[in-house]
Amino acid sequence: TISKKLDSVIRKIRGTGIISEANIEEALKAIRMSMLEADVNYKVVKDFVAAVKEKALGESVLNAVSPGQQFTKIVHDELASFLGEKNTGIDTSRTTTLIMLVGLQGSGKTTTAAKLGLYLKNEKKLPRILLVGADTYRPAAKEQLKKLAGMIGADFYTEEHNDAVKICKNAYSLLETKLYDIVVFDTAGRLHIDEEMIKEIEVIKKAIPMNEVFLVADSMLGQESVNVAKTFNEAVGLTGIVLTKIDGDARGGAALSMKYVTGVPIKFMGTGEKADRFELFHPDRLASSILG
Amino acid sequence: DLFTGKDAAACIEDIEQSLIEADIDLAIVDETVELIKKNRIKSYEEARVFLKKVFAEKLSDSSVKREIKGLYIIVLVGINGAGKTTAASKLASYYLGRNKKVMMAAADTFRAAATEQLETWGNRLGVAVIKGQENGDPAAVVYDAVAQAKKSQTDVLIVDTAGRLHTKSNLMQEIVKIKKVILKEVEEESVDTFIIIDANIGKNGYVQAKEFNEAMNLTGVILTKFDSSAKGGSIIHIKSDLGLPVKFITFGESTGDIEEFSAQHFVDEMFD
Ligand SMILES: Nc1nc2c(ncn2[C@@H]2O[C@H](COP(=O)(O)OP(=O)(O)OP(=O)(O)O)[C@@H](O)[C@H]2O)c(=O)[nH]1
Ligand SMILES: Nc1nc2c(ncn2[C@@H]2O[C@H](COP(=O)(O)OP(=O)(O)OP(=O)(O)O)[C@@H](O)[C@H]2O)c(=O)[nH]1
Ligand SMILES: [Mg+2]
Ligand SMILES: [Mg+2]
Repeated sequence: TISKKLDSVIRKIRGTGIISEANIEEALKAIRMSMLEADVNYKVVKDFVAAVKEKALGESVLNAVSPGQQFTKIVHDELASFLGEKNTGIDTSRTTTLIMLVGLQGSGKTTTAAKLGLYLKNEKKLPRILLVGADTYRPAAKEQLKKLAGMIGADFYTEEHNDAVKICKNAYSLLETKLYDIVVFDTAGRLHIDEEMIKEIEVIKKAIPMNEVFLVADSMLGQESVNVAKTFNEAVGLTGIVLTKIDGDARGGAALSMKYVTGVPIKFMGTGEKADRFELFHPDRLASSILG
Repeated sequence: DLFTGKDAAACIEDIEQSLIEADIDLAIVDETVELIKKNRIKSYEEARVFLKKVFAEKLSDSSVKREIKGLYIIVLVGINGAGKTTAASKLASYYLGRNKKVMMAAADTFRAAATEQLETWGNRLGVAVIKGQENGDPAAVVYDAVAQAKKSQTDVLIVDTAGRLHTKSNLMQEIVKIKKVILKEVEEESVDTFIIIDANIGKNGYVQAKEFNEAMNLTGVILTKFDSSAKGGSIIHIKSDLGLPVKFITFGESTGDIEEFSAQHFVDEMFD
């Protein structure tokens, strides 16, 4: 693991009392390996290592009394800045908060819609939740969300046809006569490279003033995570990322990659299959699993 | 376009980057880069031809296709959302196209509307779907399905199971039990156990294959979502380290978006 590798390199540095460029190169190599192993995107790793190297070769480490400690601090500080600022969750101070979920096939959107509804119901004491079934493609997608809505005590809205945009617009019109605190729009899974399907969510976003647009992303995504996040962000303007299946053992480097490249904050994480397996995102756990 | 002198290092780094970006295991990337250097590859075009050859060899499945007499059972396992239920329907369509009598078992008794999802496919294809009680024992559904399949002279029974993470030992025990139930009713040679791996996933794809294999002896991999921009490079590590070949590849959400895996076709896609 990086911590062990980093530790042994750091110890060498401490041992001699002096730190050389060669020591630093060795440590950077270990960091690079660990991050690539953790599925951090190639270019993001390159940027990260360059940032650490620049600081490490500066006065602070080379002339430090304890260069090993100084180096470790630089690595952790840099990772913290890549992973982003304090998590502000969702602003639910309005009368009704509209949240749209988008993402690749199978990432966990439908399940997350129910989780989000339950979370806001319990955490923010907002009793009136509406889940909108706007996945008009996947067999039994509407049934799936309908069942989940029943399980968390939320209302469910859909229509029996294939026009997702129309369903969303009509759900939005419903708000003129029926009061809801939270409305979550579940959409069909789609590839970031499927222009027609990307167009569909662009149209929905243009037609309805969403307060939040979350990319629901599998925490196990590989190198393509950056392309996925960038494309969805450019299409609909993401306000947050939800990482799912954190209860697995993937190192989660995709999360760092997506956040770093788009600047979109990671808001929540799914930690299991049940509706209550949902938490506010914590960067420190991700940082230690990426550094190994 | 030629790797000349001082440019050679930059070109090698370029190639290394594209291999890493294809989600290929890092040790395999290193050994491949060493091979490129050792073979004195002089251009990107030469490298592409060489890489295709190297990886096609790594991926080709030399195992003999066995002749199945009587009922053939395919069990689909894998993590949540990988594409198992959809793959079940595609395999059903694939075997219908080969004039086989097909049946499906909806052994995901846990997830909301999982049975309805498979039943919709069954209705569309005209394939019987055996189901059980919601939250019932999936092994019981499988037992029923095998009995029904035998009774109705079914050629191929496809068992769809619930998604599960390999980190959950109780869920892994569940599929071990399902396999035991099946092996009480048919010969081991009549069963294939495929893990469904999503091409968008990174290094964890190999971990999944390793863990599922240790739990229940897999016989192959189905790589899904190859229509994405991801290259699915984890299948190389899965084949070279675990000996598990990819049997099918899916590249879309329609019933016809499935093909028997071809190593040559795959590397052509990967390096073009
Ligand atoms: N273990 C685990 N499973 C999850 C988590 N979130 C979702 N799942 C499971 O992942 C699978 C896919 O979830 P869905 O909600 O159907 O995914 P989706 O994005 O709506 O899928 P499509 O609509 O087909 O694109 C289901 O089996 C869920 O139970 C999580 O945090 N942990
Ligand atoms: N683009 C694309 N989407 C696919 C492919 N295979 C499956 N999908 C989609 O991926 C999503 C999940 O597929 P499912 O078949 O429900 O996955 P699963 O493994 O059965 O999910 P769980 O049972 O919840 O674990 C659906 O939206 C499918 O349409 C594929 O080859 N390409
Ligand atoms: Mg869904
Ligand atoms: Mg399924």
